[in-house]
Amino acid sequence: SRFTTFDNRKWQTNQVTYRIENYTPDMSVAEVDNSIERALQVWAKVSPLRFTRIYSGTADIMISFGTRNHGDSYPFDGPDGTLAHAFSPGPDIEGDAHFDDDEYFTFSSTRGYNLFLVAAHELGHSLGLSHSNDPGALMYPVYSYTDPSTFSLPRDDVNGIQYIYGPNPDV
Amino acid sequence: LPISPPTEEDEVLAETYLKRFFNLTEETGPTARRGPSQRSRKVSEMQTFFGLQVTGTLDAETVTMMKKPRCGVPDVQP
Repeated sequence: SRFTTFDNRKWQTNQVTYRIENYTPDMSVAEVDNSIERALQVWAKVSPLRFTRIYSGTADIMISFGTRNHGDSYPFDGPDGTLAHAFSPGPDIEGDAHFDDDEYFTFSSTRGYNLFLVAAHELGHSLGLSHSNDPGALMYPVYSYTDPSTFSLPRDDVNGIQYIYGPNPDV
Repeated sequence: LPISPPTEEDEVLAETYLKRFFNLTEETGPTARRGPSQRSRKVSEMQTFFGLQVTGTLDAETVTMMKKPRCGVPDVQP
């Protein structure tokens, strides 16, 4: 239970929709799309969750970039510090992921903050995971760069998502 | 070397950090006067979470951890 939120939030279906509401100027649209898609596949690979992108209306997971006061009760803090946040599963703002656009997000560079890594962490929250105190876990609260091209989900995170949703039935 | 006390800036940073991530609240009522302060207890809770030496005080490694870029979701549940 250490993996879940205090109220054990989870999606009641394994078919989850997402929508990218806007984009950061730091990267191309294709790079943002690719980063988000790969971040979701990190979780799909080890669980029964399947993600479908929609381009209008309200998705389960609404993904957006904003700065300072950006429409919820948790303002961002400018460069560095807090990079992003996300809400556990549920209606409306629940499940959504917000990225602080005062950060410099990157696709593959070690400069700035790698969007794929930050998104994979935040989407873990959008699926119901809380923070891990395992420094090697993706769900550890502090950012650390690892090469996205060789990224493999740490065991602690696999245990967490499978505690909530079970294993991937397709493997 | 003598340990340098935390700066005013570190104190403000710590207060904001502990409120945001470890549910530090304004101390009121009897708990405000008894035993280690809530602030000290919350520093210890943060040090325990991150595997730091648990001192309950704003030592250098604790302040360093508080300055690292991170996710904005709290580390403890309400």
